[in-house]
Amino acid sequence: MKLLFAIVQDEDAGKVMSELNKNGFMVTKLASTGGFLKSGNTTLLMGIDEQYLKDVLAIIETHSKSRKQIVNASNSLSGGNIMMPITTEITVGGATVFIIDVEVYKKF
Amino acid sequence: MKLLFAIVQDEDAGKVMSELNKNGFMVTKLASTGGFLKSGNTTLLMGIDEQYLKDVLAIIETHSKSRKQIVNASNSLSGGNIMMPITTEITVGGATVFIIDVEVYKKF
Amino acid sequence: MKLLFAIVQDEDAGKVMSELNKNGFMVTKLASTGGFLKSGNTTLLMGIDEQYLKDVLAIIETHSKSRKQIVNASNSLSGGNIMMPITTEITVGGATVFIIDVEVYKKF
Ligand SMILES: Nc1ncnc2c1ncn2[C@@H]1O[C@@H]2COP(=O)(O)O[C@H]3[C@@H](O)[C@H](n4cnc5c(N)ncnc54)O[C@@H]3COP(=O)(O)O[C@H]2[C@H]1O
Ligand SMILES: Nc1ncnc2c1ncn2[C@@H]1O[C@@H]2COP(=O)(O)O[C@H]3[C@@H](O)[C@H](n4cnc5c(N)ncnc54)O[C@@H]3COP(=O)(O)O[C@H]2[C@H]1O
Ligand SMILES: Nc1ncnc2c1ncn2[C@@H]1O[C@@H]2COP(=O)(O)O[C@H]3[C@@H](O)[C@H](n4cnc5c(N)ncnc54)O[C@@H]3COP(=O)(O)O[C@H]2[C@H]1O
Repeated sequence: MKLLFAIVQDEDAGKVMSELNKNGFMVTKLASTGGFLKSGNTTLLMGIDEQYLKDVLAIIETHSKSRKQIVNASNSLSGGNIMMPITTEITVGGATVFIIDVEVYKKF
Repeated sequence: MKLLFAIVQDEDAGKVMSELNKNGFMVTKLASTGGFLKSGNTTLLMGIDEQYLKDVLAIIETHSKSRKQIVNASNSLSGGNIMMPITTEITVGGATVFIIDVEVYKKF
Repeated sequence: MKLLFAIVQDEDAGKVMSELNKNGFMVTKLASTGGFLKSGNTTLLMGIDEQYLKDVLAIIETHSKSRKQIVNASNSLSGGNIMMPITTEITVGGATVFIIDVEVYKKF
């Protein structure tokens, strides 16, 4: 048994979860926030039998998309008082996944 | 040191947590949602010394109950336009528990 | 690759996260609740390369503070009907950290 954590974008969470459920996999959703952009995202928690890991990863990869996001920042010019607004485009990935080993699995 | 994740029903979370605390165990609660029923549930996170795992599992099992839930779905008849409402009864378990090994434990 | 869970006080979460980001570390924030005090706190989730664990722990320790909190309770006198309000002062730690090993790490 493995425990998988996947951080996905809110826009993809519903589709990823319904595809997982359609394929017989259970998933628990936690509302989360990305530290850098400070915007909401979704952390999925899944207990999965080792033999299904490839299938689960394929479903997550298929249904989560990278998206570009414009970020506003400001920068002072030559250490002075003038703050210049800067916009940067960053790419937010489809999914960040961590799989860990489960020592004990119980269902009551 | 082990890290335990337990997904329990909202109706049992308060009782499970207070029984754990009464017995000297600390627990952190995360609000979560079940992927299938899309209803709120509770994910408990506990760092526990290995020697107390049996006690903690016993408390969780004692105070979380299985419950039946009616689920609405609809089905089209013979691929046609008529959607028939269907209700199914499913059983939601008391608790789903994953225990993982902790390599480093710190308290600051 | 390791997965770190850190439970910190809400008052420190913003500072801890921005210091982590400044140093190039990504972090995902989960809103959580402490089982004993039943007040909101923050659970940080971080996938970190093993070589940076010391740095990350130092940032968390530097920017999370222990704080005293007054707790109200009540106690009946000699098993009787009179309930006496009691206040106790407890110390809430800066951070409780669990680090676990990651078997598979993917970014899609
Ligand atoms: N210091 C920096 N400078 C420039 N760009 C930066 C940056 N820190 C982050 N980014 C970019 O901003 C995106 C959003 O990061 P955020 O922390 O809000 O949201 C993150 C975070 O919530 C989570 N995440 C990613 N890696 C993580 C890790 N190792 N540990 C914990 N959470 C992680 O997944 C979300 C998406 O991450 P992703 O890497 O796809 O996309 C990141 C990355 O492309
Ligand atoms: N391996 C795992 N990984 C991550 N989270 C897990 C998990 N196993 C259980 N959970 C979590 O525990 C909740 C209760 O699961 P349980 O199996 O007792 O009760 C389940 C099960 O009896 C039933 N169920 C789930 N998927 C089903 C399906 N495809 N067909 C029929 N019944 C299903 O619906 C109940 C509620 O499921 P829901 O997903 O809303 O909520 C689940 C989910 O949040
Ligand atoms: N092993 C563990 N597993 C999971 N989560 C853990 C944990 N250890 C700590 N936490 C989390 O960190 C928060 C702060 O814990 P700390 O031990 O610093 O500070 C604690 C402790 O000083 C005190 N405390 C907890 N249980 C107590 C008890 N039975 N009697 C007296 N004081 C207690 O109350 C403070 C707040 O506790 P609370 O539960 O509200 O909130 C806890 C809990 O959310």
